[in-house]
Amino acid sequence: MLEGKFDQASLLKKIIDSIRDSVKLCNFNCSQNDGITVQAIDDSRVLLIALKMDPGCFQEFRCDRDMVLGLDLESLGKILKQGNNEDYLTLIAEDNPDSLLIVFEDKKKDRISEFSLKLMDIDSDVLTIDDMDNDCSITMPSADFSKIARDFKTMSESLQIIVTKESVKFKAEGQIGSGSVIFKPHTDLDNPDESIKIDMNQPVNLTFGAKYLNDIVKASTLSSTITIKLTDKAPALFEFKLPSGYLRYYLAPKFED
Amino acid sequence: ARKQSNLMSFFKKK
Repeated sequence: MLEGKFDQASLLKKIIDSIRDSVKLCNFNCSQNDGITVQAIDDSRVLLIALKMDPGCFQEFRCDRDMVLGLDLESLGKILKQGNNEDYLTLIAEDNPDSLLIVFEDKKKDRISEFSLKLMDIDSDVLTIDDMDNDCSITMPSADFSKIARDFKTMSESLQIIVTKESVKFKAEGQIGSGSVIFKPHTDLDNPDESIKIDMNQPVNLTFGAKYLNDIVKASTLSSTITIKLTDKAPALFEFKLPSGYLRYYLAPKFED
Repeated sequence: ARKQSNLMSFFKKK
């Protein structure tokens, strides 16, 4: 049996809102030690989502036996809308379940809402992702990166990320012209999350699809910082930390034809 | 023009 209780329904709502435009169907893998993990690839095979909700994400978590819950995220999203952000949210599944029970509890009133979501058999490719040695790692405020991804998408289909020891530069070239934003490393002692950290072994210059970056920055609601790991001629890793665990996106780059 | 690469060319199927 699985029973996972979130202190705030908003955490799961934000997570599902961050991934459901990229993947529609995915398997939630549940286990006592790892909590709930998800790996899902978008239909175009350009973006991979790796989610890890450790047991620490939950106020209470038990999973007696490993289980896989096949979920339609659009349907799950419909149910999650029914609860309030501050509610307790509990996911309950029996062993070998054909449905997932979702319970919202209001913290002040004696109101309990219960929903049952039908589960699906989802056959999806699982990819092996080894820990990569990265050429660069950038940690910056997620709101800043989100603004760049959203603004530059109006100018160009691609966003170039150029990292040197001194700076990270985001650059877009479109029909109407071009633009760039440069950030230099900076430590904000009063607000550490406002700091910009650049670790560089080798400079990189990579280009990514603006459409995918716009999907990725939907997760900015989950964390005030984002870590971007870049390696020449390899997929980039965009990571948002959860209270315990992470939401990672791996994005394949664009290359000169 | 730039061409979008595919994740399957970087990661192996399990």
